[in-house]
Amino acid sequence: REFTYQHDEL
Amino acid sequence: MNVFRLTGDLSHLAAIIILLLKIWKSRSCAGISGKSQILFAIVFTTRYLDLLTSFISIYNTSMKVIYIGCAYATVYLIYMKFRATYDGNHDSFRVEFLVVPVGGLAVLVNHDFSFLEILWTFSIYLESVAILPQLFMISKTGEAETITTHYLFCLGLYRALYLLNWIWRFYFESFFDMIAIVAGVVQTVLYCDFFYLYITKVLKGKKLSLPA
Repeated sequence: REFTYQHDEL
Repeated sequence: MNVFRLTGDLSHLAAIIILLLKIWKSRSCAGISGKSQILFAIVFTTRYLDLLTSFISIYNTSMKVIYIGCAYATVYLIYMKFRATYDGNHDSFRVEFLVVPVGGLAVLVNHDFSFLEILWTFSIYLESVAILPQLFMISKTGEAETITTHYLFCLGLYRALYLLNWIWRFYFESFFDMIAIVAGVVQTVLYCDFFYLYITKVLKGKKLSLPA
């Protein structure tokens, strides 16, 4: 499985 | 958006509002660490610079604006409007011992070596330890007003709920952000001692006071 991150949180 | 993230955000918002109202209604910031509040203002400012570069949702944007606005309002109340009530002698934590190492770590350990990304990383690391001046102040005076403990509880609960949110997102959204998770664990662990006192004392109607 490919994991990613993004800054979509507070 | 999942239930842990939403309740985490609301808990965070509740903490910020509780603190603002406590200072406003009592016309006093006694027992509150101005240094922690300055650190939180720096945290929000450095993290939410992406307000200018990317749009995520109306919810995201409005919460960021509210958090930043409230953080600066709190700092204003402590250092300007109710300055006379600020207990600077007990707020003696040396914040440079937090900001300098955290800044160095953000430059060394980040997702991407770019200006905004390093500031984002800095804010994540700084947030994890920003409450230390406040906890230090309480340990120094040996007590805290009950309303201040409600503030701290909501603030600690927020990151604990975010940990559950990250577990959720790991399984259901393939989301994995090591930097946020490690810092979030550190942040939550720092509150554990306080959580214990809050549950065993404050929730049973007693004032939070530490043995001398």
